[in-house]
This record gives sequence, C-alpha cells and structure tokens, in this order.
Amino acid sequence: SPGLPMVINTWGGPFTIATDAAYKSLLNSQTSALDAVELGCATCEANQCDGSVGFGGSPDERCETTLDAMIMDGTTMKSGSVAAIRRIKDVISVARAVLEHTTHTMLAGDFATEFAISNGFVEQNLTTEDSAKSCEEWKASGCQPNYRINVTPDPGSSCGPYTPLTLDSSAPDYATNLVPRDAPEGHD
Amino acid sequence: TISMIALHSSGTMAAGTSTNGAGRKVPGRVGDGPITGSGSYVDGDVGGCGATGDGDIMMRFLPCYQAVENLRLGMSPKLAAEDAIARMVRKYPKVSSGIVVVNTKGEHGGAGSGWTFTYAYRGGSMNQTVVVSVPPI
Repeated sequence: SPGLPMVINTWGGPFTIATDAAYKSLLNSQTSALDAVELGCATCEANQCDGSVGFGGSPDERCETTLDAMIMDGTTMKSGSVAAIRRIKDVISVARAVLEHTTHTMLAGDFATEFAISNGFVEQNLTTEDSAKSCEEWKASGCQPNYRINVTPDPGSSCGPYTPLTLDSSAPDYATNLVPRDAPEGHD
Repeated sequence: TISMIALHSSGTMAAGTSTNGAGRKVPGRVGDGPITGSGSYVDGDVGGCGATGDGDIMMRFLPCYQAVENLRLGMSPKLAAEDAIARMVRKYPKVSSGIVVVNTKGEHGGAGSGWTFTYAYRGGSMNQTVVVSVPPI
C-alpha cells in the first residue's frame, strides 16, 4: 500500500490522466472520495481515454454512441447509475445526480436523458467524424462482426433488418444454438 | 472502460465506472459498467473493486461483488481478484476480463483473462502514477 489518500483504476496508458486528476483532488481535504471518483471518470470521458470511454466511441448498429456509468458510496452502499443514456456527455456526473437526487439506483435510455436535462446537463450529439466513419466502414463490410444469432438473413454475412428464427427449446441442439457463433472480440 | 476506486485520507471509499460499451452492439444493449457489483463495487468496511472486459459475460457473475466478499472472507486483494476471475473462466474460458481490487488499507491486486490487463494507482506521497501489468490467468 502506498498509503492514503489513494486512487486506483483499470488500465494504464491514457487512463493515468484520470488517476492523476482524482489523486490530486484528494490532496484537498474538502474533496470527498465520491468527488474524486466523479472527477477521475469525468476526466476520462472528456479525454475519451483509449476510445472506450466517453463520446464518439463504440457506436452501435445504428452508428450511435450511448453511454453507461455508475458511482457508489462505500459508506452508505448507495449507488446511482445510468444505462444506455443518449445525447449526454457527462455520464458519471448524471450517475452522481441519480445517487444524490433520487432514491433509485438506475435510470436508462431516453428517460435517463430527460432526467439529465432536467438536472442541468446539456443535450448534444455524441457522434464524431471518426465514429461515423468507422460505423459506415462496418456497414460496408456486411456489418461484420455483430452480436446477432438465430435470425435471418444470416448475421454471419449480412446486415439487418433481421427477423427472428423460431427455436425449439426441447431440441437436443437448443443450447448449442444459444452459443455465440464467431462473436466479435467484444468488450466494454 | 474506466473503473475507479478512491480512498480518502479519512478512510471513506467510493467507486465508479464509465464506459461507452461494446462497439457494434444491438441498440439498447447495456453492459456491466452501470451494474452495481459488476462494473465496480465498494464497501467502506472492506474494500473496493473495479472491472473491465466483456460486459455481456461479466454482468452474469458480478465479479466485483464477489471480489469484495472475498476480501470480507479474509483473502488478499490479489487472491480475491483471481478467484472472481476464475469463476468466469471456468464457464467461459475465452472471456476477456480484468478486475482491480483494493482493501481499506490500500493494499491492492488484480487479475484478468484473455489479455494482459493493466491497472494504475497513485497514493500516499507518490510523485507519479504507477501502472501494474497483470498476465492472464
């Protein structure tokens, strides 16, 4: 242990900017552990870290970036989170607002966006030139790879729209059908 | 994905996660990031955990909840992390995952699978952040 205060987070490289920001904030005794986590994650969001945090990364099939965030207080065990929020950049701060201004734990989708706007956050486009270009290239390559299974047309070679294939849950190969085919090297 | 744990000088703790999820996901898909106990978890009496990886799999195992409970049972942070990862690898040998675990004293450890996971920390009077590389189990 290096002693307290302390900040620790996943990944190095571009993520250390978040470590440093959170650690330095804790040197001010007025800053709480929650403040430090919010600041650290917000730093990553603003800088997009390695592209897996913040706006303009990981576009979905429709080329839209949506964001997920959660913040938890270790004293009260209360947590606030937002899932698949659209058109809002400052997601860790919206999660903090869920924690502080509701007794809920998670808000999702367009209603999370509405909550954010009503709490003073700015609605804005999360798509960048790079994310739009990479998404168009993905579509041009037949939408490969993707996460669809048991649909037609064959998701292993075609884009959607897809129609579900009927599965027989009593068939011997039912479980096999649920296993991803050559799934993307997917990670959050 | 960034998942972070902060320990205040007073001993209070907090944790959080922020991510834009998985690329090419089906619209509406949510990963492990905003799930308490999966993306991160903290109990100020015990310690905290942050996670990254294939959220579709990780959120089925709540690895950060598991790791913090492992701390509560007396495991070191490193062992707590390895046990939580091993539970996923047992069912999904190819899963890409990584978790970092820290106890209330600031003792820390990490574990991962499917890639070389790294984590970063800075505490006490350290002049700069240190990055730790964790080979896959």
